Amino acid sequence: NLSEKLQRVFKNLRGEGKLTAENMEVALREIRVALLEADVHFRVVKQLIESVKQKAMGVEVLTALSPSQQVIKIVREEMVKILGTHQSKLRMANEPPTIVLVVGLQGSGKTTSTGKLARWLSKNDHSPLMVSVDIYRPAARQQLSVIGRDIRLPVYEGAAEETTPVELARAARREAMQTGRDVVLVDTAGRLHIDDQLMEELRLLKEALGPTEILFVADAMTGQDAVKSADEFHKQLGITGVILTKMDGDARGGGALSIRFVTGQPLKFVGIGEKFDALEPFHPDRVVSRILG
Amino acid sequence: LQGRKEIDADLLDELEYALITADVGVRTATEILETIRQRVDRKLVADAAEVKSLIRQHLLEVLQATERPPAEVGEPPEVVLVVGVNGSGKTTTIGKLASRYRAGNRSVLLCAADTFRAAAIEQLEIWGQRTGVEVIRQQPGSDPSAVLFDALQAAKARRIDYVIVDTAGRLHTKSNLMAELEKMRRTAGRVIPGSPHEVLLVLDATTGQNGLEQARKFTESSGVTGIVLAKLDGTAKGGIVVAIARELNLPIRYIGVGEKVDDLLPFDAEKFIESLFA
Ligand SMILES: Nc1nc2c(ncn2[C@@H]2O[C@H](COP(=O)(O)OP(=O)(O)OP(=O)(O)O)[C@@H](O)[C@H]2O)c(=O)[nH]1
Ligand SMILES: Nc1nc2c(ncn2[C@@H]2O[C@H](COP(=O)(O)OP(=O)(O)OP(=O)(O)O)[C@@H](O)[C@H]2O)c(=O)[nH]1
Ligand SMILES: [Mg+2]
Ligand SMILES: [Mg+2]
Repeated sequence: NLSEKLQRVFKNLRGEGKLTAENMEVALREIRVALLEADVHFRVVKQLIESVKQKAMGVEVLTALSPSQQVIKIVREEMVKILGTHQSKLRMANEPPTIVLVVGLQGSGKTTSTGKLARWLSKNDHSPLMVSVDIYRPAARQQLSVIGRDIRLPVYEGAAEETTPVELARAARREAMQTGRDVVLVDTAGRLHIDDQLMEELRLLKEALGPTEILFVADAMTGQDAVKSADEFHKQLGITGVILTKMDGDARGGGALSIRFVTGQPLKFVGIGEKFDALEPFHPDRVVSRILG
Repeated sequence: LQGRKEIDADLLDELEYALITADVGVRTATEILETIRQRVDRKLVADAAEVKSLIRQHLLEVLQATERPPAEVGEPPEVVLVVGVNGSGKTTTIGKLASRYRAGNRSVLLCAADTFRAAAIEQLEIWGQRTGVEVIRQQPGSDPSAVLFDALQAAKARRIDYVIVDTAGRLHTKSNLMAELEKMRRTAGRVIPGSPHEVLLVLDATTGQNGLEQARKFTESSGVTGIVLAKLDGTAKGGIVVAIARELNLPIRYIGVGEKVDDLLPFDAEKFIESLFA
């Protein structure tokens, strides 16, 4: 692993002198490989290495930490700087109901995360109402209805004449107002950031509903593409937060760093399983440890 | 990469950027570029165009080494088991495959062995309706191996040509779920000796380096025989299949290029490599 590799790099350096350009060069190469293997984007790695180099130059080798521990400490600090320490909460609207849009690429975990968010909200003194505006995927709306029954939280099913995403979402908001539900969670269809028509659909949805949260749901195993898709969703919609799913696997999750880097938006929640209580608030130090392996 | 003529550090940097951002992986990219660098040092390469074509050729050889026709199946049914991590595109791929097999005038039966996820059975049933193919199913929560058993018995009795089995998405790190797949494979072999004849791992093209570990673990527990690379209509390049080809020698059977029934194409290595550098 990385700390073992760095220990080897610095074993000739124990307790004497500074971290110099030469010995840092080898260490930085190891760190670069580790981050790329963890799926951090090429350009984000470049910036990170640069800032680590800056910080490390001329640092006295303290006797308390070994040089490799010291370098890792600097790498960790720079990564935590990027990830931020945002609190995992949702921004509420001034007037209920609060609207939350759940968006992202196909299969990333939006529908499941919508159920998890509903449960989390209900455990935190809110009364959520879910609605699916996925009119494309076979049995998508059914999927959310089954989830609603499982977790005993309401799903707006939609009247027969409500056939478009905007109609369904608006009707759900009316339903929330009439029944005193204070948050509407809108599960949207998976889509590609390069699909103009479907990205336009999301823009229209945003315009019609005025959501206070647009959550981008991203798969923890996403590779270099994480930057492209997150950047595009953010440019076109303005996302307000990220949910990283499937962190119960062994993907290192470097995409999280890339997404945060390119959108500047906070990582709010982490999905750690298929059950509806499998949602954790975001812990930056845990995500960093995992990326570093 | 277009206008560059001489071989310089910038060219190699650009090629490294292209390979890594295509998810080929830093180790694989480094090995490829190291071989190129050695040939350049020994003056065996004339210009940038030749460097690019060398890399393309190398990648092509890696992918073509895995190509082999699917196993010959003596008598019907041929059993295709579809596996992969959550959300990769399995159920949709099965709908597309059903349509493809039917177009070849073959009889097809689908098996709804994802008895776990909400509305998974209904999702497959809609694909069955769309393609005019029957779906064998049981209640949600039933044992996937039991549904598989039913489907294979039915296929045998009716002399169906193909049975395609949908399984629940599962992370390869969950040993109980991987054991469930092993049990399904054994069940299949008992009802139809020699089956499953094809085990397709559906891999999401946006997957990074974890794709290699997925392929390893799924091969261990379910004997993967081929890959379907789904969602290649996005901007992700799916370069992880190069590392998978090298290490596990798995052929890519199809690519998924959209959400509609016809959005499945046979894998074309040359086109794929072309797009890695696009
Ligand atoms: N292990 C694990 N599986 C998850 C997690 N989140 C979602 N899933 C699974 O991932 C698969 C896809 O989840 P969905 O919620 O259907 O994804 P989606 O984004 O709504 O998909 P589309 O609507 O088709 O774009 C399902 O099998 C879920 O059970 C998670 O945190 N961990
Ligand atoms: N753009 C695109 N989307 C795809 C492709 N293949 C599947 N999808 C979409 O990806 C999402 C997930 O597809 P599913 O077929 O439900 O995936 P799955 O592997 O069966 O998911 P689980 O059963 O939950 O593990 C759906 O929204 C599909 O429409 C593809 O080739 N291109
Ligand atoms: Mg969904
Ligand atoms: Mg499925």
